[in-house]
Amino acid sequence: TAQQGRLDGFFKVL
Amino acid sequence: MLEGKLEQASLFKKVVEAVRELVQDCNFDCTENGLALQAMDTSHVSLVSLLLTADGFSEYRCDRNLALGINLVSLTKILRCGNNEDILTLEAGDSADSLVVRFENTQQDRMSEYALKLMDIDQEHLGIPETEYAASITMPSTEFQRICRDMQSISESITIDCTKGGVKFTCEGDIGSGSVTLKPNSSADKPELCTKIDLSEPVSLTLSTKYLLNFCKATGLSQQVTLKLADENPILVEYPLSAGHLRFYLAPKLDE
Repeated sequence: TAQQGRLDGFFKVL
Repeated sequence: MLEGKLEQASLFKKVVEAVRELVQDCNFDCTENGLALQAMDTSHVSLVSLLLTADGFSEYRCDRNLALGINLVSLTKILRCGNNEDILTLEAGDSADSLVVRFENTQQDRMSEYALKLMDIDQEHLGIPETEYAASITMPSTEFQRICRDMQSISESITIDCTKGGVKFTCEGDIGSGSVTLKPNSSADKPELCTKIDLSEPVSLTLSTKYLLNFCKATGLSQQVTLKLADENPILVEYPLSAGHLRFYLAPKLDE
């Protein structure tokens, strides 16, 4: 089964 | 102050309609370059990035950068008070507590004006890194919508495999499985019906059907959609606008 990833790791807070 | 005039309210209505299920409260950032919105959904799985550039407005003026905090459910209620063909004007003062929305019919004999209360939204600004995508697929937006719709009843996930030979959408669920393969094609008379694949290396991503289908609410904004894929990276689903773009990012599903 695949787990839904999140975006937090990809985009950095400016 | 901000003053932006759109010759057809339908553009703004469609844009808001396309994002309002993913994002409820968000800032519209107004600069001299245009209107921009960037927000993640509450589960931090997808991100919406909208840009309406100043040259897409028949009149546009923004003397000072403004962040207009807007509840999209409320904005939708106001936008529904205008017709698609109406001329739409958005107006806000520098320290305004409301956004004025004006509609004028094409005969110019009916004018209506509504004010939407603004909110103070403390929103993080995210930097979207430049990504080297392994594949870029441009296809008719209605075709993408159809695939997502058809596969929705079969599986919660859609796997997109892209190779030089084509792009394959696959789903697998309790009742069975399905796949749709599109090969690159071109038609000089109808470029909007073309499928184009730019590939540097084969790539495969598994994504949530529900979110992809949600992005398809933007289908009416553009005849073509571009999907950009890189291994283990969020997919970028882009609907180009005549002046700007509506982009959606979705984090992939990862094998445990």
